[in-house]
Amino acid sequence: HREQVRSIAVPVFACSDDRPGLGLRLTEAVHKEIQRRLPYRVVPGGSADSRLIGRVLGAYKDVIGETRNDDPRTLQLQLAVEVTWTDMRTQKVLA
Amino acid sequence: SMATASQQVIDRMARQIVDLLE
Repeated sequence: HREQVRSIAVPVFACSDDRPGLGLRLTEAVHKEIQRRLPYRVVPGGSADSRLIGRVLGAYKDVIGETRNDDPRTLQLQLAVEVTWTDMRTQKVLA
Repeated sequence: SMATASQQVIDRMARQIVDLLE
């Protein structure tokens, strides 16, 4: 069925974390990545034959290394994201 | 910089998401 998908809508990901712009930045990165790697056109919601809905569930930043003066030196950023890709013609979940 | 590092994490997550669409 994926061969029949020609276009994809990717609305701005919802973000329950309050980091400013995180959902938007991730959505823009996904747009670019789709355009770089896949044959699907990224189009606005109404006209697409498939839709990728995403939600940032959490963003966690931890210090995992410090300088000898106890200043943060190495930070780890983890993102938890849920996505659902649906064929809008059949309502079938593709991924 | 911090901003560049977090953008790298975002770009990596975007690649993982698009892996699902292949």
